[in-house]
Amino acid sequence: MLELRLVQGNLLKKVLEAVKDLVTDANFDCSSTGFSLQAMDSSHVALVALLLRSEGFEHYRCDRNVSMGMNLNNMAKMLKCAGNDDIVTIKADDGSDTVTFMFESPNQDKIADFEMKLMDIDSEHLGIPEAEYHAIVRMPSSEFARICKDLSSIGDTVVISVTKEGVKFSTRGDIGNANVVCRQNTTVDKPEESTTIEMHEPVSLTFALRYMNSFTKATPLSSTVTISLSSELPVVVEYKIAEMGYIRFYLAPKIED
Amino acid sequence: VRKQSQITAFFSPG
Repeated sequence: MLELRLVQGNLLKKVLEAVKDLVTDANFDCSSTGFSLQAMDSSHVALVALLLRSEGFEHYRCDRNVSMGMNLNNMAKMLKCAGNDDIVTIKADDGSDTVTFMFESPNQDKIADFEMKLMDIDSEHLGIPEAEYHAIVRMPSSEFARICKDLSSIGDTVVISVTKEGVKFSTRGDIGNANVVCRQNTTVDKPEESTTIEMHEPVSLTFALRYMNSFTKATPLSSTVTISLSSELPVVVEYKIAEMGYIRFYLAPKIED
Repeated sequence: VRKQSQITAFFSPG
Protein backbone atom coordinates (compact mmCIF):
# COMPACT_ATOMS: atom_id res chain seq x y z
CA MET A 1 0.00 0.00 0.00
CA LEU A 2 1.26 3.39 -0.99
CA GLU A 3 -0.36 6.71 -0.14
CA LEU A 4 1.42 10.03 -0.55
CA ARG A 5 -0.48 13.23 0.18
CA LEU A 6 1.04 16.43 -1.12
CA VAL A 7 -0.66 19.65 -0.04
CA GLN A 8 1.23 21.66 -2.65
CA GLY A 9 -0.05 19.54 -5.50
CA ASN A 10 1.14 22.02 -8.07
CA LEU A 11 4.74 21.05 -7.26
CA LEU A 12 4.08 17.71 -8.90
CA LYS A 13 2.52 19.43 -11.91
CA LYS A 14 5.64 21.59 -12.25
CA VAL A 15 7.95 18.58 -11.88
CA LEU A 16 6.20 16.79 -14.73
CA GLU A 17 6.37 19.85 -16.96
CA ALA A 18 10.11 20.00 -16.21
CA VAL A 19 10.92 16.42 -17.23
CA LYS A 20 8.32 15.21 -19.71
CA ASP A 21 10.09 16.55 -22.80
CA LEU A 22 13.43 15.07 -21.79
CA VAL A 23 12.26 11.62 -20.75
CA THR A 24 9.34 9.64 -22.16
CA ASP A 25 8.96 6.74 -19.72
CA ALA A 26 10.47 6.43 -16.24
CA ASN A 27 10.28 4.46 -13.04
CA PHE A 28 9.22 6.40 -9.97
CA ASP A 29 10.76 4.81 -6.91
CA CYS A 30 9.04 5.05 -3.59
CA SER A 31 10.81 4.24 -0.33
CA SER A 32 10.91 5.53 3.25
CA THR A 33 13.31 8.24 2.01
CA GLY A 34 10.87 9.68 -0.47
CA PHE A 35 9.48 9.69 -3.96
CA SER A 36 12.28 9.71 -6.52
CA LEU A 37 13.11 9.22 -10.15
CA GLN A 38 16.27 8.72 -12.12
CA ALA A 39 16.13 8.56 -15.89
CA MET A 40 18.19 9.27 -18.97
CA ASP A 41 16.99 10.79 -22.21
CA SER A 42 16.74 8.41 -25.16
CA SER A 43 20.21 9.29 -26.47
CA HIS A 44 21.86 8.87 -23.03
CA VAL A 45 23.32 12.37 -23.12
CA ALA A 46 21.34 13.78 -20.19
CA LEU A 47 20.13 12.33 -16.92
CA VAL A 48 17.50 13.66 -14.55
CA ALA A 49 17.38 12.87 -10.84
CA LEU A 50 14.39 13.93 -8.78
CA LEU A 51 13.87 13.60 -5.04
CA LEU A 52 10.79 14.59 -3.09
CA ARG A 53 11.59 13.70 0.52
CA SER A 54 8.97 11.89 2.58
CA GLU A 55 9.03 14.66 5.24
CA GLY A 56 7.72 17.11 2.64
CA PHE A 57 4.46 15.19 2.28
CA GLU A 58 1.59 15.80 4.68
CA HIS A 59 0.97 12.07 4.79
CA TYR A 60 3.49 9.51 3.56
CA ARG A 61 2.76 5.81 3.67
CA CYS A 62 4.98 3.41 1.77
CA ASP A 63 4.87 -0.10 3.25
CA ARG A 64 7.58 -1.47 1.00
CA ASN A 65 9.89 -0.13 -1.69
CA VAL A 66 8.07 0.09 -4.99
CA SER A 67 9.05 1.12 -8.47
CA MET A 68 6.22 2.36 -10.68
CA GLY A 69 6.78 2.69 -14.42
CA MET A 70 4.94 5.64 -15.87
CA ASN A 71 4.64 7.34 -19.21
CA LEU A 72 5.47 10.91 -18.28
CA ASN A 73 3.31 12.48 -20.97
CA ASN A 74 0.30 10.55 -19.74
CA MET A 75 1.12 11.43 -16.14
CA ALA A 76 1.42 15.10 -17.10
CA LYS A 77 -1.97 14.89 -18.86
CA MET A 78 -3.58 13.59 -15.67
CA LEU A 79 -1.86 16.10 -13.38
CA LYS A 80 -2.93 18.95 -15.66
CA CYS A 81 -6.46 18.10 -14.54
CA ALA A 82 -5.58 19.08 -10.96
CA GLY A 83 -6.24 22.65 -9.93
CA ASN A 84 -3.23 24.73 -8.95
CA ASP A 85 -4.37 24.85 -5.32
CA ASP A 86 -5.45 21.22 -5.18
CA ILE A 87 -4.05 18.69 -2.75
CA VAL A 88 -2.73 15.72 -4.71
CA THR A 89 -2.60 12.20 -3.32
CA ILE A 90 -0.77 9.39 -5.12
CA LYS A 91 -2.21 5.98 -4.28
CA ALA A 92 -1.34 2.44 -5.33
CA ASP A 93 -2.17 -0.98 -3.93
CA ASP A 94 0.51 -3.66 -3.64
CA GLY A 95 0.95 -5.49 -6.90
CA SER A 96 -1.49 -3.25 -8.76
CA ASP A 97 -0.83 -2.31 -12.36
CA THR A 98 -2.40 1.12 -11.89
CA VAL A 99 -1.73 4.25 -9.87
CA THR A 100 -4.41 6.69 -8.76
CA PHE A 101 -4.01 10.44 -8.53
CA MET A 102 -6.59 12.00 -6.26
CA PHE A 103 -7.20 15.74 -6.45
CA GLU A 104 -8.95 17.57 -3.62
CA SER A 105 -9.92 21.21 -3.87
CA PRO A 106 -8.68 23.30 -0.90
CA ASN A 107 -12.16 23.55 0.67
CA GLN A 108 -12.85 19.86 0.01
CA ASP A 109 -15.91 20.54 -2.16
CA LYS A 110 -14.49 18.68 -5.16
CA ILE A 111 -12.69 15.37 -5.17
CA ALA A 112 -11.47 13.69 -8.34
CA ASP A 113 -9.81 10.33 -8.98
CA PHE A 114 -7.67 9.73 -12.03
CA GLU A 115 -6.42 6.19 -12.47
CA MET A 116 -3.46 5.61 -14.76
CA LYS A 117 -2.05 2.36 -16.13
CA LEU A 118 1.48 1.53 -15.05
CA MET A 119 4.05 0.04 -17.41
CA ASP A 120 7.09 -2.22 -17.15
CA ILE A 121 10.19 -0.20 -17.83
CA ASP A 122 13.60 -1.77 -18.08
CA SER A 123 15.88 1.01 -16.93
CA GLU A 124 19.36 0.86 -15.55
CA HIS A 125 20.06 2.84 -12.41
CA LEU A 126 23.36 4.68 -12.53
CA GLY A 127 25.57 5.37 -9.54
CA ILE A 128 26.40 9.06 -9.39
CA PRO A 129 29.70 9.46 -7.55
CA GLU A 130 30.28 12.37 -5.19
CA ALA A 131 32.53 14.81 -6.99
CA GLU A 132 34.51 17.89 -6.02
CA TYR A 133 33.45 20.46 -8.55
CA HIS A 134 35.93 23.01 -9.91
CA ALA A 135 33.30 25.71 -9.93
CA ILE A 136 29.79 26.18 -8.56
CA VAL A 137 27.66 29.01 -9.91
CA ARG A 138 24.42 30.00 -8.25
CA MET A 139 22.25 32.45 -10.11
CA PRO A 140 18.61 33.44 -10.63
CA SER A 141 16.92 30.63 -12.55
CA SER A 142 15.09 33.11 -14.79
CA GLU A 143 18.42 34.69 -15.78
CA PHE A 144 19.90 31.32 -16.69
CA ALA A 145 16.78 30.46 -18.73
CA ARG A 146 17.02 33.80 -20.55
CA ILE A 147 20.69 33.24 -21.43
CA CYS A 148 20.07 29.71 -22.75
CA LYS A 149 17.13 30.90 -24.84
CA ASP A 150 19.01 33.89 -26.23
CA LEU A 151 22.14 31.90 -27.12
CA SER A 152 20.16 29.13 -28.81
CA SER A 153 18.94 31.65 -31.37
CA ILE A 154 22.59 32.12 -32.42
CA GLY A 155 24.22 28.71 -32.03
CA ASP A 156 23.74 25.07 -31.06
CA THR A 157 26.35 24.75 -28.32
CA VAL A 158 27.32 26.81 -25.31
CA VAL A 159 30.76 27.09 -23.81
CA ILE A 160 30.48 27.75 -20.08
CA SER A 161 33.70 29.15 -18.66
CA VAL A 162 34.33 30.12 -15.07
CA THR A 163 37.29 32.33 -14.23
CA LYS A 164 37.88 34.79 -11.44
CA GLU A 165 36.22 37.40 -13.70
CA GLY A 166 32.90 35.56 -13.56
CA VAL A 167 30.97 32.98 -15.55
CA LYS A 168 30.89 33.33 -19.33
CA PHE A 169 28.33 31.72 -21.62
CA SER A 170 29.47 31.74 -25.26
CA THR A 171 28.11 30.48 -28.52
CA ARG A 172 28.84 30.82 -32.20
CA GLY A 173 26.77 30.16 -35.28
CA ASP A 174 26.41 31.00 -38.95
CA ILE A 175 25.20 34.54 -38.27
CA GLY A 176 27.84 35.44 -35.69
CA ASN A 177 28.72 34.82 -32.08
CA ALA A 178 27.62 35.87 -28.60
CA ASN A 179 29.09 36.06 -25.12
CA VAL A 180 27.26 36.71 -21.88
CA VAL A 181 29.34 37.31 -18.77
CA CYS A 182 27.76 37.24 -15.32
CA ARG A 183 29.82 38.55 -12.44
CA GLN A 184 29.42 37.72 -8.81
CA ASN A 185 26.81 40.04 -7.39
CA THR A 186 25.74 39.68 -3.80
CA THR A 187 24.89 43.32 -3.16
CA VAL A 188 21.28 43.03 -4.35
CA ASP A 189 18.57 43.23 -1.72
CA LYS A 190 17.09 39.83 -2.33
CA PRO A 191 19.30 36.72 -2.05
CA GLU A 192 17.35 35.01 -4.85
CA GLU A 193 18.52 37.73 -7.24
CA SER A 194 22.20 37.35 -6.43
CA THR A 195 24.85 35.53 -8.41
CA THR A 196 27.56 33.73 -6.50
CA ILE A 197 30.57 31.99 -7.97
CA GLU A 198 32.60 29.56 -5.95
CA MET A 199 35.69 28.72 -7.97
CA HIS A 200 38.40 26.31 -6.95
CA GLU A 201 39.92 26.08 -10.43
CA PRO A 202 39.06 27.76 -13.72
CA VAL A 203 36.94 25.49 -15.89
CA SER A 204 35.57 25.62 -19.43
CA LEU A 205 33.16 23.08 -20.90
CA THR A 206 31.00 22.80 -24.02
CA PHE A 207 27.40 21.61 -23.99
CA ALA A 208 24.48 21.20 -26.38
CA LEU A 209 22.07 24.12 -25.88
CA ARG A 210 19.07 21.99 -26.79
CA TYR A 211 19.42 20.11 -23.50
CA MET A 212 20.16 23.20 -21.44
CA ASN A 213 16.96 24.76 -22.77
CA SER A 214 15.05 21.65 -21.83
CA PHE A 215 16.40 21.83 -18.25
CA THR A 216 15.16 25.39 -17.90
CA LYS A 217 11.58 24.05 -17.98
CA ALA A 218 12.21 23.49 -14.26
CA THR A 219 12.50 27.27 -13.72
CA PRO A 220 9.02 27.56 -12.08
CA LEU A 221 10.22 25.17 -9.34
CA SER A 222 12.91 27.46 -7.95
CA SER A 223 14.00 31.08 -8.08
CA THR A 224 17.66 30.03 -8.19
CA VAL A 225 19.66 27.46 -10.10
CA THR A 226 23.02 25.95 -9.21
CA ILE A 227 25.41 24.96 -11.98
CA SER A 228 28.30 22.72 -10.89
CA LEU A 229 31.18 22.26 -13.30
CA SER A 230 34.26 20.09 -13.35
CA SER A 231 36.47 19.44 -16.36
CA GLU A 232 35.56 16.24 -18.19
CA LEU A 233 32.50 15.59 -15.99
CA PRO A 234 28.82 16.06 -16.72
CA VAL A 235 27.57 19.45 -15.56
CA VAL A 236 24.93 19.41 -12.83
CA VAL A 237 22.09 21.90 -13.17
CA GLU A 238 20.14 21.81 -9.93
CA TYR A 239 16.81 23.34 -9.00
CA LYS A 240 16.01 23.02 -5.30
CA ILE A 241 12.40 22.25 -4.51
CA ALA A 242 11.60 24.17 -1.34
CA GLU A 243 11.16 22.01 1.77
CA MET A 244 11.10 18.86 -0.33
CA GLY A 245 14.20 18.06 -2.31
CA TYR A 246 15.55 18.77 -5.74
CA ILE A 247 15.54 18.14 -9.43
CA ARG A 248 19.04 17.70 -10.88
CA PHE A 249 19.93 17.50 -14.52
CA TYR A 250 23.25 16.02 -15.57
CA LEU A 251 24.53 16.77 -19.06
CA ALA A 252 27.51 15.07 -20.70
CA PRO A 253 29.96 17.56 -22.21
CA LYS A 254 31.04 17.74 -25.82
CA ILE A 255 34.63 16.57 -25.81
CA GLU A 256 37.61 16.77 -28.17
CA ASP A 257 37.46 14.00 -30.71
CA VAL B 1 36.01 18.84 -33.70
CA ARG B 2 34.05 18.09 -30.55
CA LYS B 3 31.82 15.11 -30.21
CA GLN B 4 28.95 14.56 -27.83
CA SER B 5 29.83 12.23 -24.96
CA GLN B 6 27.28 10.11 -23.14
CA ILE B 7 26.33 10.05 -19.47
CA THR B 8 27.15 6.34 -19.36
CA ALA B 9 30.80 7.19 -20.07
CA PHE B 10 30.96 8.91 -16.65
CA PHE B 11 28.48 7.12 -14.42
CA SER B 12 28.32 3.35 -14.21
CA PRO B 13 25.38 1.11 -13.34
CA GLY B 14 24.83 0.53 -9.65
